[in-house]
Amino acid sequence: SHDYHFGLEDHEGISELFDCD
Amino acid sequence: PPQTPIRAAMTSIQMLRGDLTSTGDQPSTTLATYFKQCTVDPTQDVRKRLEAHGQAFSQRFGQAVGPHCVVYGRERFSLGVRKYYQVMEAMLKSEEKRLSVQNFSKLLNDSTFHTSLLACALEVVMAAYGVSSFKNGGYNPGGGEAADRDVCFPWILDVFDLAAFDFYKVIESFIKADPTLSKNIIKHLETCENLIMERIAWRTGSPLFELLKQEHEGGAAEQVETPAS
Repeated sequence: SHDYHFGLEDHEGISELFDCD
Repeated sequence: PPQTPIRAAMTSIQMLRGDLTSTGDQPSTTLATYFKQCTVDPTQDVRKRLEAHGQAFSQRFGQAVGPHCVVYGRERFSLGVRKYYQVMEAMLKSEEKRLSVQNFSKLLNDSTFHTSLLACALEVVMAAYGVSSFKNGGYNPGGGEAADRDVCFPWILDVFDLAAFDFYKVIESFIKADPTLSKNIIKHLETCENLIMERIAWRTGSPLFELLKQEHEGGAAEQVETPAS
């Protein structure tokens, strides 16, 4: 419904971006 | 009736308020459970951080817009807190499904994560109120009269002393976690994202330089570049 480009892969999320496993 | 900036702002605010009527200004039972499941319970830190940020936000809003507008600053902050809790819960549910874990102690005790998430929630609220234009003068962390006159992005980064690079990290996950965001709000967040990537993240003092240096050193030692790098 919008043209935002999602760059994160399915196996990536907010935890990885803040260095948490 | 013809669409006007005022009408568009009113529709946008109504949508935001409608979306947040069922969300309280306290963590929901589900979110409170996530907090309790942490090795270190972040509940008190979350509460104290919100108090401090609430005071800073209202004060700076009053300085930027006018002393008589502090009350409107508080109102926007209150909506931002509701959005912050709502999106945090959605993010954690998604992470639980993806990682099959329920203990998010490290993430939920990371002050930068909370501040970035709150800043993004507030930027959504500000955008809903029609603050969709950007300052011509660019990012001015030192403040000064010209920078304090309005509350457009990247004003929020200065209020919370938040690095643009850290704010950037939450944007995509925020959009994914909040299906209620309108096309205009998503466009606004995308514009923030582009502004950070093209300009703000490259200014003196940005943590990006140190991270790139570390990445370069690590990569050279291992002689292997992983896709994640």
